[in-house]
Amino acid sequence: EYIVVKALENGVTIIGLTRGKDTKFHHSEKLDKGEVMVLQFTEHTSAIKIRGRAQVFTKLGGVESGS
Amino acid sequence: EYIVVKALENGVTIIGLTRGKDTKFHHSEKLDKGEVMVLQFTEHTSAIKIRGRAQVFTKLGGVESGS
Amino acid sequence: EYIVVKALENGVTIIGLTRGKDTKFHHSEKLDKGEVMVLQFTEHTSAIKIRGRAQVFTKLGGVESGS
Amino acid sequence: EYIVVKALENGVTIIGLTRGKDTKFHHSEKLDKGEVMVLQFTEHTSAIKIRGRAQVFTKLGGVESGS
Amino acid sequence: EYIVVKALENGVTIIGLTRGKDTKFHHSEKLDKGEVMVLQFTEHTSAIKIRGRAQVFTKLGGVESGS
Amino acid sequence: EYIVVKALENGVTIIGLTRGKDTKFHHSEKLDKGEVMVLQFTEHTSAIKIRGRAQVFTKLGGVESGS
Amino acid sequence: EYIVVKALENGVTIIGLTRGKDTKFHHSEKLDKGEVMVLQFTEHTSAIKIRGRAQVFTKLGGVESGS
Amino acid sequence: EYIVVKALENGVTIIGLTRGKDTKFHHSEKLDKGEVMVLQFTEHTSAIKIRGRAQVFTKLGGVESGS
Amino acid sequence: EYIVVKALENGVTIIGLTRGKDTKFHHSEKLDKGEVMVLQFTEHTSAIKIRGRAQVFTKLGGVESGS
Amino acid sequence: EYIVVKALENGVTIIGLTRGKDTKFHHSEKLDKGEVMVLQFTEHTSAIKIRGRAQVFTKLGGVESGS
Amino acid sequence: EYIVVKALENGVTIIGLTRGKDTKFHHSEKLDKGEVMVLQFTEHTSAIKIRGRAQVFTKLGGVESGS
Ligand SMILES: N[C@@H](Cc1c[nH]c2ccccc12)C(=O)O
Ligand SMILES: N[C@@H](Cc1c[nH]c2ccccc12)C(=O)O
Ligand SMILES: N[C@@H](Cc1c[nH]c2ccccc12)C(=O)O
Ligand SMILES: N[C@@H](Cc1c[nH]c2ccccc12)C(=O)O
Ligand SMILES: N[C@@H](Cc1c[nH]c2ccccc12)C(=O)O
Ligand SMILES: N[C@@H](Cc1c[nH]c2ccccc12)C(=O)O
Ligand SMILES: N[C@@H](Cc1c[nH]c2ccccc12)C(=O)O
Ligand SMILES: N[C@@H](Cc1c[nH]c2ccccc12)C(=O)O
Ligand SMILES: N[C@@H](Cc1c[nH]c2ccccc12)C(=O)O
Ligand SMILES: N[C@@H](Cc1c[nH]c2ccccc12)C(=O)O
Ligand SMILES: N[C@@H](Cc1c[nH]c2ccccc12)C(=O)O
Repeated sequence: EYIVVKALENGVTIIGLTRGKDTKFHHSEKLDKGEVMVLQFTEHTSAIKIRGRAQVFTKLGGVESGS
Repeated sequence: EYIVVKALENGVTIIGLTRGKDTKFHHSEKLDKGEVMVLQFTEHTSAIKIRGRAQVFTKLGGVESGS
Repeated sequence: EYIVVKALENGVTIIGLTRGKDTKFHHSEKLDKGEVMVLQFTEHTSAIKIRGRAQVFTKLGGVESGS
Repeated sequence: EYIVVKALENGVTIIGLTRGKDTKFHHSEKLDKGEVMVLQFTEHTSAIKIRGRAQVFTKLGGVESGS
Repeated sequence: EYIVVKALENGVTIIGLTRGKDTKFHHSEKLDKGEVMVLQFTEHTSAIKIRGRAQVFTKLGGVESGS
Repeated sequence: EYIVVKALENGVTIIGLTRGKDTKFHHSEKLDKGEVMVLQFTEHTSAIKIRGRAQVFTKLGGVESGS
Repeated sequence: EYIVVKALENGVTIIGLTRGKDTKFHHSEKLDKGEVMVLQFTEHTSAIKIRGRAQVFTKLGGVESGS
Repeated sequence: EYIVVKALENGVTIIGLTRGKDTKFHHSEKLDKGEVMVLQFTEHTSAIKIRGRAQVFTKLGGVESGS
Repeated sequence: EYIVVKALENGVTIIGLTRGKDTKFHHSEKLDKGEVMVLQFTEHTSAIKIRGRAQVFTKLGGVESGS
Repeated sequence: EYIVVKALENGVTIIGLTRGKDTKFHHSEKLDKGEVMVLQFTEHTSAIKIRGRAQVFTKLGGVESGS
Repeated sequence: EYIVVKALENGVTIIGLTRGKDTKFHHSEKLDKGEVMVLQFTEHTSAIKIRGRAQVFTKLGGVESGS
């Protein structure tokens, strides 16, 4: 399972939240405008948060964050 | 299995309920307007509650919470 | 496997029934109007009952409870 | 595997029959008009009987009981 | 794997035949008109026979027994 | 895996052939007109023969025996 | 995995060939006109040959033998 | 996984090639015009060669050999 | 997983390349015009090369080699 | 699971991020204009970042990076 | 999982990159114009690079390299 994020502006942030009893931010990736990232769910990542203007593609359809 | 939530206003709350004999709130994530979150069902989360105005995408279709 | 419930009025109740030889209510979750809940079948929950006016989405289609 | 039942009148009865060599009624759940129930097949339930007027949704299509 | 049977008259009979070397009737369930039954194939049931007028739904399509 | 047979006349015969090195008839089930039978392939049955006029439904389509 | 054969004349022959290093005929089943047979691939049968006029249904489509 | 071959002339040959480090012909089956054969890939057969005029059906479509 | 090759001229060559750290030619099969071959990926073959004019069918579509 | 990247200009960079507790860049592959790369998710790669103008194909659709 | 490459000119190069912590070129296969190659992802190959003019077919669609 993965999602695809394309930054529509500089400074878009993709945050990975920890899998398990606790829910914390374990990684935050900054994207510049136009950069594309493909991210899996993993043993350590069970939730992903996206801040800033970006196109987010998932198996449930596309949605735009930040607007 | 995951769901996608896009906040349509500030203060949208996504609540994870515990898996197991007991059903309690184990985490509550606040979203600002426009923020998008992708959340899996996990070993610790077997139910998710959404409060406030948001678009909720699941494999069973899209629905808007808070209205 | 999960179902999605959106409350169309206050006081909608989602009841989890126990898996196993006995069938009892193990949890009852109250929803306010507009709240959305996504609920899995689990090791402890093999049947779900919905009372009050709500949209119920399952892989077998959508149905409205309470009417 | 689950089925969905929506009661169209009071007193609809959903009966779970035992899995195994013997076939007996192990649980009977009464539904009021409008109540919706989602029921899995389980280690203890290998057949389900529905009495009274209700909409019954299965992967094989929808059918109305009681008429 | 399950099939769905809706009785179109009183006295419809659903017969479960034993899995294994021998093939015998292990259970016979009587249905009244309008009653609906959902029946799985199981460790003990590898063939099902339907007598009397009923709608029979399987993954191979619908067929009417008794006519 | 199962097939569905609906007898179009009395005396339709469904024969189960043994799985394994030898191929013999292990069971023969007589159907009256209108009776419907749903039959699985099993540990003991790896081929099925149908004699007499009947509708035979398989995942490969429907075919009429006896004509 | 199974195939379906409907004999269009008397004397149609369905031959099972052995699975393994050697390839021999282990069983030959004679069909009369109109008889239908449903045959699985098994631990002992990895190839099937059909002689005489018959309709042969497989997941790859229908084909008529003997013409 | 299987393929289906229908001979369009006498003398069509279906050759099984060995699975493993070496690739040799382990069996060659002669078909008369109209004969149909259904052949699996197996522990001993990982490639199949067809000589002469025949219809060859695979999950990748139909093709005619010999022309 | 298999591919299908139909030679459109004499002398078409199908080459199997070894699976593992090294990549070498382990088998080369010559086809005459019209011959059809169905070839699996195996424990020993993880890449296949086709030289000469042939129709090549794969799950990703059809393509003609040699032109 | 893999993705496909086609560089639309020189100097396109495909970055593999480590799977596990830490998220670091473990490999960066430079592509010249027109070069195509097909990349899997692996035991060591759970996220991929693409910089520069390129077509990116994923199961969630196509997207152009760098614009 | 495999991809298909058809060389549109001489000298097309298909490069296999190693699976694991390190990412190196472990094999490079030269194709002449018209040659077709079908290549799996394997225990040793987790990324593939294509240089020169070729048609590249993947489950995510077709793309032309080198232009
Ligand atoms: N630590 C949580 C993270 C999480 C996943 N899905 C959620 C849904 C709601 C709240 C938290 C979560 C877990 O692994 O379960
Ligand atoms: N603790 C419960 C949470 C739950 C999941 N699905 C439910 C449906 C209804 C009520 C509670 C639940 C469980 O894991 O089973
Ligand atoms: N305790 C029951 C609950 C149940 C599930 N499906 C049912 C259908 C009918 C009646 C009861 C049930 C069980 O796990 O089997
Ligand atoms: N005890 C039976 C119940 C049953 C399931 N499917 C049936 C079909 C026909 C008759 C009985 C049944 C069993 O587990 O097998
Ligand atoms: N006892 C038989 C019942 C059966 C299943 N499918 C059949 C088909 C034909 C005849 C009998 C059967 C068995 O388990 O195999
Ligand atoms: N005893 C045989 C029965 C059989 C199944 N499929 C067949 C096809 C042809 C001939 C016989 C058969 C077996 O299990 O393999
Ligand atoms: N004994 C052979 C039978 C066979 C199956 N498929 C084939 C294709 C070609 C020739 C022989 C065969 C085997 O199990 O492999
Ligand atoms: N012995 C070879 C046969 C084979 C299968 N597919 C091939 C493709 C090309 C050449 C040979 C083959 C193997 O099992 O791998
Ligand atoms: N020996 C290589 C063969 C191979 C498969 N796919 C490839 C792609 C590119 C180069 C070589 C290959 C391997 O098994 O991995
Ligand atoms: N090291 C992280 C990399 C990662 C994957 N998906 C992510 C989503 C958000 C942030 C980081 C990641 C992990 O394996 O989980
Ligand atoms: N050695 C790397 C190769 C690789 C696969 N996919 C990648 C994506 C980006 C960068 C490198 C890679 C690995 O197995 O993981």
